Formats: sequence, structure tokens, C-alpha cells
Amino acid sequence: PDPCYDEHGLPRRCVPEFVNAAFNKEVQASSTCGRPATRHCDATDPRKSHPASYLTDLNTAGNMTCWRSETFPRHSSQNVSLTLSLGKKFEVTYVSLQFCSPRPESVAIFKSMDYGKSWVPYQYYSSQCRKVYGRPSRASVTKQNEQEALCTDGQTELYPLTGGLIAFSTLDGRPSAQDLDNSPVLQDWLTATDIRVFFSRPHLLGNKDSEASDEGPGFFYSVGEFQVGGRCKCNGHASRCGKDKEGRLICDCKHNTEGPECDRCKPFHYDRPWQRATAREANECMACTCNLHARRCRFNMELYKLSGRKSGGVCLNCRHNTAGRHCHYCKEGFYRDVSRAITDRRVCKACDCHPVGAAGKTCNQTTGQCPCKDGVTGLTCNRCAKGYQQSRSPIAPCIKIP
Amino acid sequence: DVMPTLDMTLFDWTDYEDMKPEI
Repeated sequence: PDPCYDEHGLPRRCVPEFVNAAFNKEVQASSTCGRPATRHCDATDPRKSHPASYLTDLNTAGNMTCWRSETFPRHSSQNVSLTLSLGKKFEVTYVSLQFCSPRPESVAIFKSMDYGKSWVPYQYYSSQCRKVYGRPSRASVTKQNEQEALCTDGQTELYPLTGGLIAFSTLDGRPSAQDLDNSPVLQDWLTATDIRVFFSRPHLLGNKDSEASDEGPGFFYSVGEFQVGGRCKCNGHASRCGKDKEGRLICDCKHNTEGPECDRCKPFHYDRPWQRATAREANECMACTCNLHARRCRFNMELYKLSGRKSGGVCLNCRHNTAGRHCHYCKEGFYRDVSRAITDRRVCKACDCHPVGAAGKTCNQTTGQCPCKDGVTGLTCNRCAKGYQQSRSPIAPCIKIP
Repeated sequence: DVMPTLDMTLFDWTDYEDMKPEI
């Protein structure tokens, strides 16, 4: 069964499964050890290399593979960044880093919503929030600043020297977390295409690693696991994400939606505006009602409001001699054949008003009766009425019999 | 007693050339 439809075939909200969006994705590290090779790190030797791919690979129990930065002088404050591209918009619930080295003293997490063009802060960690990031530590979030990155002084302690965790929950402490359906601000807050973390300061401690002794005192950052927990963003209109022909991630959209995030209505489904699905309402896109006489339509907000927010679709280029917002009546010069359904392509018949007997070319749209000149009769005004006879004048084709 | 349809050839189109349909 399709999770996007209930047992009666009615649409309902559906979401892709919760995943580690970072798994097996490429991470760009600003610094990686092994080039040139050192005693403990050699990029050309698989047994001694620590590439960035180790950040998002599969770690089995007791066998964690670790990325490692170059070794920096002990008292420098070398910045190192890790940038992860998710490939499409995800709704991120957490970002976590498990360290193989001591945790940095200051860490900043940023996100991008536009594939790396611009970045916004997600979270800061530092024992000196004000000094390092210019932010207060332990600030609180209110409904007015739900999209604000906080700085906390936790999770950056020196110990444990290895295996320490930094875990950021995007929803934790956010007032609208329990009412996400009604909070576009928080929906936006969760949305990310890329995640970037900066390690800004080491704890002022020489590494106990022997490397320090044979290559001088120094420090490095090392991370075994970079996780981004979340769901592929499909706005409640898809239960899975797949790859398109170009290999890009894309939602498998339902509910008559389309786009990478099911973020617009499919063509001809503009009877109401696109909306994200909620727990209560699937908000599927509705086809325009054009009675099979049009292939295109557009949305009109005024008509939508006038209809009580039910229908705003306007059919374009009604064919088969139909006209109207829904191609639901016959255009001028044609009348409705009541024996045919409105969807029948021959539902509108030409008035065929007589060029001499009729006073005009437009007939009654329901009956097909043409307007006849005096003394003329018939549906198309092609005969003289009883008591009249044909004259020689095209202006008064029938005259009363004397 | 249905009346016959109008016979276009019986009309005098002399003054109404612009109205004259193609017969």
C-alpha cells in the first residue's frame, strides 16, 4: 500500500523515512593529513590514511575509521572545516560528530539552504561563547527568535580524550517543535542542503599521541562519524526519495505535485494553491474542471476567494467550440446539444442561422433558436411562417399573403 | 403543411450584393 493514500484511496500526508542523510556522502575537509606523509598518516597507504570519506562510511562496532586533519602547532588556533553536501533539501533533526581526538574547545555548525551559496549559523559550542562567537552562552529561544543559532558551553569538554560526542538537535528547546505544521519559520529552520562545521580552537594541550614527539608538539582534529539525521524534504507529498536521470536526489511526488521537494502543483492541477501537507489535511493539488475541452488552466486567487477557498482554476483555450471558466457552455454562434454530455466533443452545435431569414448569427444557447425576421420561422429561420410567402427582397424575405 | 425552405435564387440581389451568400 502507498503511504500517501489511505485504505479508501484518499490522499494523506506522507514522509520519507528518517535516515542518516550524511551516510556515504562526500565531505570536503579543509585539511586532511597524509600529504606529505608523516609517521602516522600517509594518504597513499590505505592502512595509514585518514581521508574525509571515513567521516560518513559504515562504522562497525569497535572499528571506527577516522578522518584526521593535518597536525598544527600547539598554540595556534587553526580553523578546520568539514562541508557536507546533502544533494537536496532535507529536514534536519540533528547533527552529530563523534571525535577520535579530543573535542575542540569551540565548534560552529552552519547550514545552507541554497546548495552552498549562502550560509546561516545553526549552533555554536564554546566554553567562551562571548569571546569566540560574540554570543551569550545558555540563551533561550522564544517564539520570536526560533531561527536563531545559540551558543552553549556544553559538549566541548576536553574529556573523554577520544570518543567524545557533539550532538546538536535542531528542534530541542524550540517552542514550535510540537506544532511544526503551523510554523513555517521552524520548517525553514530545519531545512538544509549542506552542513558545514568549523573547529575553531583546540584545548591547549599537547597531544599524547607519539606524533607530537617525533614531529614536534602539535594538535589535530579527528572525527570518526559525521551524522546528519533527518528526512528528505518532500513537504508531506512523498514517502520516498529516489534519483532522477542525472543522478540527483528527488522526491517521488504524489498528490498531483512535482518538483525536487514536491513544491509545486503538476500542470493542469491549479484549482487551488499549492500547500504543504499537514497531519490533518493532505492538501493535494486538484485538477481544473474543464470538461475534457482544455489541456491548460491557470489559478486565479480572486475567484478562489470568491468560491470560499474551494476552486480557483480557469481553463485556457477551451476547444470544441466551448467557452467559460470550466469550458462549460458553448461559445457564441453555437448552442448546446442537450442529448450529449457536456464532456462530449460534439456537445456544441453551430447555430447555422439562415443568412437571409435570420436577423443575426447568434442563436439561443440552450434551444438553438435563431432570431428570425418578421414572417420567418424554423430553428434556423429558413422558412416562411404560415400565412406568409417568399418575397424577392432579401431584407424582408417573407411577406404576408394578401 | 411544412413550408418550403427559402429559395435563394428567387431573391433579387441587385441592391444587396454585400448580403448575398455564396449559393
